[in-house]
Amino acid sequence: VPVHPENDSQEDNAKLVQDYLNKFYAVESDPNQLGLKINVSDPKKLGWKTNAESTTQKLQKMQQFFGLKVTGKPDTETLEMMKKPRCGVPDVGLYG
Amino acid sequence: VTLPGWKRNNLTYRIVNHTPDMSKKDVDKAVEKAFEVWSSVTPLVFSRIHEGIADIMIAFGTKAHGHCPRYFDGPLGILAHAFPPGIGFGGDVHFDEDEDWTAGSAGFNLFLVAAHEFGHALGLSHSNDQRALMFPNYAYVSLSEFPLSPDDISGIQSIYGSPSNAPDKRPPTPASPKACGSHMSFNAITTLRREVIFLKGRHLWRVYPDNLGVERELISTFWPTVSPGIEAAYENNKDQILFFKGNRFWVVSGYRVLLGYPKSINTLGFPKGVKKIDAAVCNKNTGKTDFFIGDKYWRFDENSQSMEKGYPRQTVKDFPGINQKVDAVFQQKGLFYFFHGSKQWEFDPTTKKVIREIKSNSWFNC
Repeated sequence: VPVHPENDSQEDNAKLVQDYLNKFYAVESDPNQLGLKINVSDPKKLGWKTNAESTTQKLQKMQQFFGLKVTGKPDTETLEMMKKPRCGVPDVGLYG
Repeated sequence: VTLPGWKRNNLTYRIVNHTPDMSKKDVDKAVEKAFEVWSSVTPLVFSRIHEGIADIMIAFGTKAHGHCPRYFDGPLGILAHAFPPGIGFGGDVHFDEDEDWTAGSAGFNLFLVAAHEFGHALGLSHSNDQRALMFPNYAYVSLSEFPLSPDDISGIQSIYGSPSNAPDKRPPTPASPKACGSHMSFNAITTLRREVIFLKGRHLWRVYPDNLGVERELISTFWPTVSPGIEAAYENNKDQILFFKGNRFWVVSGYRVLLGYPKSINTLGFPKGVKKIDAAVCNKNTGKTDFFIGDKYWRFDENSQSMEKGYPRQTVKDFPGINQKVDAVFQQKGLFYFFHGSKQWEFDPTTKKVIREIKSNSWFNC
């Protein structure tokens, strides 16, 4: 069976990043925006869009918190930080 | 922080179950010491209960545990979690039983993780200061070091204030004393390596004998957990300073206040009747420390860490010329300097004679 360690590793890293950000950098609660807000970027489209931050935004927030280089990308330094044993309480939002 | 935190200063905790990784005694000790970390810098008092619902319920569990909305993830990863003050899960602390809990540096030190989680249970969120106990990642630090950083202390004190022992209560904005005032007196004086440190109220002055500079600082700048209004202090022969206030004392090494302090002065061998110490000095030549209390003094052997027999003795009998209660005393270049009110006496312990009487602030190049 062919083995693709690089691909597996990338998949593992992607899962690590997503799990980590979901656990510790979930959407910050904002009492004025109950999870949804009006899409004002295009006034003709009076729809609703979720208030969720993108993975890049969450990564930037995480990198900023830990004093890492803010790239918005899961670089080696960021991945190393995510692998460290830690407290399960989120770093931003939800705590209070 | 999560305001307003707990609305009471007396909080209860219960250890619901113990980890099999450690002896029950070691778990209890780690938890108790972790609470002491926070009670030493706040007015909070923690008492353990063995049944019923406590403010802070402490439990070990794995994966999905009890009714807790947060899951654990097996070995490594998440070590523990806690909930901010409140009812229900509020204040509760859970440890992942899949981790290797220890009382030392191997695996994960329960005391350090518990102290971090109790910070959450009291209302602190994570700090991004890597030196802070509330930094989210685990890092082992020597257990002889006090684990709180200035960031942790300012965070917790912004919720609960500083320790509120009655003797510490003082006007909110006390005027800082002027070192060159003609009636200047001191509460305590100690050497610190080559420096001499004069203490009064919340302040200290650092005097460098070979230098004209004098620096005034708040005691809390260097040692945030040491109470203001120190009454006696001395440098021992282990490069440590002991600070005394009432019947409690702290030991500091550099900027670190050693863990487990303050302790009662009874642990030094003073009887229960001794409520405070006026002044103390360690004689560098003999390794004996004299504690001055009223018109008497006690002698402590630093090597054997025990009080010498035959004490207390009248101060004036062994230190002729020192007739008054001693406010503060220190030793420099073999001579003792005794302070009372705005005066000081230079005393030669070899000849047992007062050499001269001078103003208390002669060290300040006024």
